[in-house]
Amino acid sequence: MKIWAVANQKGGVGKTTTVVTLAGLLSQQGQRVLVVDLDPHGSLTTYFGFDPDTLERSVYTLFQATAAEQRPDPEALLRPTRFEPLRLLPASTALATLDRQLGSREGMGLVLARALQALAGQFDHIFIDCPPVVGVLMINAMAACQHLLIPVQTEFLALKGLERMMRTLAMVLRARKRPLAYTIIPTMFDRHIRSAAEALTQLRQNYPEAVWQSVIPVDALFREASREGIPLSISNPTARGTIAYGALLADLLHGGHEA
Amino acid sequence: MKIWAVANQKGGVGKTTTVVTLAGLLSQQGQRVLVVDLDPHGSLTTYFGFDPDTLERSVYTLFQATAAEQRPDPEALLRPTRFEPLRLLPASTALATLDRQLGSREGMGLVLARALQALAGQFDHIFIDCPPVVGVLMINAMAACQHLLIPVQTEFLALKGLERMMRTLAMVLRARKRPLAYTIIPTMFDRHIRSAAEALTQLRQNYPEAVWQSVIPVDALFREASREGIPLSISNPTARGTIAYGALLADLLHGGHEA
Ligand SMILES: Nc1ncnc2c1ncn2[C@@H]1O[C@H](COP(=O)(O)OP(=O)(O)OP(=O)(O)O)[C@@H](O)[C@H]1O
Ligand SMILES: Nc1ncnc2c1ncn2[C@@H]1O[C@H](COP(=O)(O)OP(=O)(O)OP(=O)(O)O)[C@@H](O)[C@H]1O
Ligand SMILES: [Mg+2]
Ligand SMILES: [Mg+2]
Repeated sequence: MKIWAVANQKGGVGKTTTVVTLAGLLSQQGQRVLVVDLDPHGSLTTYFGFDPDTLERSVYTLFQATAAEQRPDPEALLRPTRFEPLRLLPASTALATLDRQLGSREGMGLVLARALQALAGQFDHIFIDCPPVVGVLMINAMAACQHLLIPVQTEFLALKGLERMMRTLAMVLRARKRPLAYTIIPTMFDRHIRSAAEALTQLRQNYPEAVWQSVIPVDALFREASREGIPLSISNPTARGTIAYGALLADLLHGGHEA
Repeated sequence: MKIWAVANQKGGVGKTTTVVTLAGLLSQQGQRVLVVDLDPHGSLTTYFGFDPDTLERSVYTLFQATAAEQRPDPEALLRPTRFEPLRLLPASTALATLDRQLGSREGMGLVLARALQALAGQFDHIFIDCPPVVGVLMINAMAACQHLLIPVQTEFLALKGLERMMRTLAMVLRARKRPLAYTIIPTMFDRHIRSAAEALTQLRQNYPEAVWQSVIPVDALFREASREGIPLSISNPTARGTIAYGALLADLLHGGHEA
């Protein structure tokens, strides 16, 4: 089983889209995939047709049980999707209160890691979607995963924000015992925008080892896909965006990304 | 003095772009404008050339002083920008710890409102940029402002997220004594994307009173502008995006938006 996390403190860079598209590709190849929604805003949960405002059982239940010193049962929180064998561990909006409630309480950084280990025999891949903010949820994702994917828009402001994300990553790396591979993924690349090409060059200079060798292009069909609630990789296997994520997946699974 | 807040729990919808462009337009008209960065990620602060990681004096200082029962001095926190008389009250990354530190402590919802009242004679307009998450920072912005602007991408997932934002708004409205006007602004509208037109129609049906009568179109020049750190309204007054925000400003200032 391989656990991936997709995170960036910057909003709207394609985190949820990355989780949905990669999970779609793998489940079409017959892999058993679980997607985990750690975002209180619940984009991933909504994408698959559930309502984060009304869900009783969600990722939040894991934290609630741990804070009450009970053993959570992650199995009971999983939901089927229309794309069997793709399953979902949904978010609820109550997650937004977690930082306030838990505060600086010790030992809440490994809640998710422990829960996902309990599911080890059931899935080949687990993808964790993160909220656009540093806090206990992002720390849990970075502690639980083996490979961190960092989507970055190819634009100037996003590069400044990435420095901050890499500092957060360095902090987590010091606390972890096991190594953590990470890949920076240039997203929404628009070859007609002059500053996008410049930003991409700058990105490759700043992080020569970590940036994926290609890019995810701008593809308007991603928005259509989110309207249907069907991953683009499933509804349109020959779309530009699907092809690009397919190349990314091939490189991640077979390329030289072992940190 | 008029205080505006720009908020949406969804990331990457154009919050910071809306603050920068409207503030740019007003300061070009000779209005005295302050922009306030409440996002721990500090996009607005970075845009104007400051580093949210190293700033000593920032919005965070207001909360720190209040928690320590001292009177904060907002005047001492303001920074000049290249676009006099446009000034900035910057963010620092320490803001990310606020929810954890303050927890459910009483009375921290009006810190910003009090600080901005102390600046009343100095500015004609104040724009508050919010992080993409519900917490003490967004609540402060909604308590301090007289008019809330909610940028929403014209796509399906964003509409689901908007329902949640409107519930948060309803909660704040109940707690406030003074009325709060609000306007939903369709952003990044791309007329070539079929589902964008459908999402816009749906948006107008769901919130007939609150949606602005026009749209902010997709304009690649916004990304170029963020590279230069110059509001598009200043660097390119005839750009599609600038014209659209100019029409928005005219409607907000003169239109029938008084709640
Ligand atoms: N390569 C792409 N080309 C064009 N549009 C894209 C692309 N990737 C994502 N999008 C669109 O951009 C918007 C933001 O994407 P998404 O919601 O995946 O970002 P996110 O980082 O998860 O946002 P948040 O910070 O709110 O969690 C969505 O409307 C999505 O459809
Ligand atoms: N109308 C537009 N057309 C095209 N691109 C746009 C438009 N508005 C904003 N952008 C671009 O979209 C990206 C996201 O915009 P912005 O950072 O303003 O969103 P945000 O809501 O403030 O994000 P966050 O949730 O991270 O605070 C930026 O690259 C910006 O340049
Ligand atoms: Mg997301
Ligand atoms: Mg922003």
